[in-house]
Amino acid sequence: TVGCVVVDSEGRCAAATSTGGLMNKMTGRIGDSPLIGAGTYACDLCGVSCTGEGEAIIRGTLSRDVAAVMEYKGLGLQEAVDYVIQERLDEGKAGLIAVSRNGEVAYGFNCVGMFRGCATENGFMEVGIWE
Amino acid sequence: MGGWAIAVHGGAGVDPNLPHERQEEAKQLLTRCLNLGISALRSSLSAIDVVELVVRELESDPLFNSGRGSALTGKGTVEMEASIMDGSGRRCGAVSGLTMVKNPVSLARLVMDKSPHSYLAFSGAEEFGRQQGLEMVDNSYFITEDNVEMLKLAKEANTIMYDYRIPTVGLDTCSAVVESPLQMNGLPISVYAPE
Repeated sequence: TVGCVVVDSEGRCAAATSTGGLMNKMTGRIGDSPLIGAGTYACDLCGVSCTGEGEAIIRGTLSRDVAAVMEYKGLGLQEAVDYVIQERLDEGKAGLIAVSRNGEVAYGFNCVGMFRGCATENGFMEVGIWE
Repeated sequence: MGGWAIAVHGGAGVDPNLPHERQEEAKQLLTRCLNLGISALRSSLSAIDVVELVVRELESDPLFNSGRGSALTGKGTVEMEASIMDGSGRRCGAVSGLTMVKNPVSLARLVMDKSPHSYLAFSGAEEFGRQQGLEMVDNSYFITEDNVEMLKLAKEANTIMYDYRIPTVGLDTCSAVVESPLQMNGLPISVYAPE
């Protein structure tokens, strides 16, 4: 699975996710990536893209929950990401990346590693795999 | 306004024994995609155009599990899916079950922009892609030697597992098929191997 989240200079957020799914999956199987609110979500507050155990991401409506806890609990972006990764996955393993309309970027994962890269207008840039 | 920001991912759940050169390859691809997105943002492209542009680049490289290099079904074929969402107005588009569309994220974008729906799948989605003039390729374009090998191992292990690595059995990571009593939806959790 691959994904990208962006907030542009006008504060507009967007998210996109694309995948081949699981190796040896049944034909006809649909995972989290195409499901809006599960693998992909964007609103005026943030943009989110998820990857990992599709069934766990779907059951946890993971990407929408990041936006929801920002909206209803007033959490900041990284707090919202940490909360959702810790509280919404049950025993599932997943990771996600997110941006906020304020130009912040965040990510979180509860399994061994996630291929990710992030950058902001003020010059921050990071590419990583492990914790 | 806080300025622009961008993040990309290539999948979660990485085999801790991933060879160093593969790790470097992955970092180079992620860096290339970040730089592609950054120069687009500096040219004032909108967020929705940038996410599509970057995911197309990731789909075209066989390294990660999407587009070319996608994981294989139990029948050795590729069935791809993608979605895109624009925070302005919360518009969205999604596709599933694609076998010939070269860049699934662009079909998801067309579903969002050019169709009355938000999700099209299988033959209907491919038909719409053809009507919209999207580039179509043979399913074999998406299949790589690595993944044929991976599928063989998945079948021998009789499990559904990682899309791009051969877990070393017995390794206690989420890449290995760890026999766990835990169930999800009535199935052993190991069936839901991370993508």
